[in-house]
Amino acid sequence: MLEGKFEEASLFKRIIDSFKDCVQLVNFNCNEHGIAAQAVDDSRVLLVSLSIGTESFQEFRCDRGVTLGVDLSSLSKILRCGNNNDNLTLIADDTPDSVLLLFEDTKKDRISEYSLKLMDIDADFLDIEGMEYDTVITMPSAEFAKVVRDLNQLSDSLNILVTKDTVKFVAEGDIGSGSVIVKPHTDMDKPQESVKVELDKPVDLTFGSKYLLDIIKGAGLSDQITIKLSAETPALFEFSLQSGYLQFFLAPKFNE
Amino acid sequence: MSYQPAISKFFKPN
Repeated sequence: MLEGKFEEASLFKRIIDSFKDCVQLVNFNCNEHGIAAQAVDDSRVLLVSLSIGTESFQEFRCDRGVTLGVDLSSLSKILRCGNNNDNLTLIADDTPDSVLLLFEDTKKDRISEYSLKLMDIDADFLDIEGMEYDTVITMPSAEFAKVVRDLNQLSDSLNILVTKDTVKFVAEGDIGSGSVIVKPHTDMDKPQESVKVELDKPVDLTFGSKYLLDIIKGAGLSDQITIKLSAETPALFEFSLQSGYLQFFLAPKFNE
Repeated sequence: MSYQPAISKFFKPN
């Protein structure tokens, strides 16, 4: 049986909002370590991997592994029915055909209960562990989101070039071109504003802007984003949770 | 011109 209680429904809402626009059908695998999910978008280019550790819950128990096959658009409809400050408890039995969402407003003694029908979702679970990367960038997620939104106006592709001293984002399109250079620095007063670059090899990769626009929807989850890049392999964009993470793996564009 | 391969080209089923 699964019983996971979030102190505030807003956390689960923000997690789901961060990837519901790029994937629709998702298997949530629940066990004693928490809840994990993996899904690939319709174009098969972007992979989403979620891990919500038990520390992200106020209370969590899951005696036996349970898989919840969920249509995220349906889940979102139900999540909108709860208030952000409500406690939210997810409840499912060992062989569930539905999951119960219990919203509790402790101050007003209001309890709302919703049942979401589950689906059988046939999806491979891909082995995404153990990749090695040539460079790892950590920067403010809001700053990365702004770069992606700004340069998206110029081109449907975004080029990321990383050297020892700089991270350069470049877009070249029909109306012109643009670039943003971000340099590593440490902000002692506001560490979340710092930019860090670990570099084994310089990297020059190009990504589809439409997928990056999906990825930056995770920026509300974490002050910082970690970007891991390697030549000719999918990039990893990661937002950390208090316990767990939301990761996006995006295949780069290749020249034909 | 450029193309984007499917993500499954890089990761194998677990």
